Amino acid sequence: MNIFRLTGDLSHLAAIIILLLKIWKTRSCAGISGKSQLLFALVFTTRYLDLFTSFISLYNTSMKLIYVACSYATVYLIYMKFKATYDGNHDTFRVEFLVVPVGGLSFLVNHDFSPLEILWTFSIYLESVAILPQLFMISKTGEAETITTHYLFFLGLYRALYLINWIWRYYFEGFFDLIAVVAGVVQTILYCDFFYLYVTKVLKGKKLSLPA
Amino acid sequence: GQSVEGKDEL
Repeated sequence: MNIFRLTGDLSHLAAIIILLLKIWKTRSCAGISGKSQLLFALVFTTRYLDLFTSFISLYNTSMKLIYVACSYATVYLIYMKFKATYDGNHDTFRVEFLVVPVGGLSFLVNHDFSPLEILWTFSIYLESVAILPQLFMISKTGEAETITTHYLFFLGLYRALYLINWIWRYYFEGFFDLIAVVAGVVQTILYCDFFYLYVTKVLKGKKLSLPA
Repeated sequence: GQSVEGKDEL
């Protein structure tokens, strides 16, 4: 465990909590893509099946359980409790265009052709693109609430910190996972445009709105 | 690649 990995995990946790609190406090999930949140719930479910097969550490187990629980709670708030506030008309990204190719790729390119490993690979690939419905929704409406941009910032920062963690681990531990690294690079690149807007607009106190 | 048992990252 190095500092980049730890801050990456905490950044991920911050993102998840920010989103939950935003929905809970405002009693509304306006501007949030339920589809992205469904995909993240699927990502955590397929990745953390090793909770049943192996124990790494108390930290590892607790974080996995927290991520899974929070992602299901978020989905519940969007599709059940605050369904009336869900902006389904703008959440029109076709998720099958992500899930089907990602599913096929995880069968073709993986470390080991076993059920758990294929599901882990699927979750890694899917996570890298799971934010697309949310970004698509923002590009459609042309704006995002500031709290939503904080959520996206921490979510993007998390994988960027993991990239540094992987460089660190490569040099100091000889650890290298090509699948995670390539997917992590793709994932981080998808946030670049958003990072630019976040720094140039949101951090200067302006609302994130896109030119018409 | 690493085995399923070795997945210490989140």
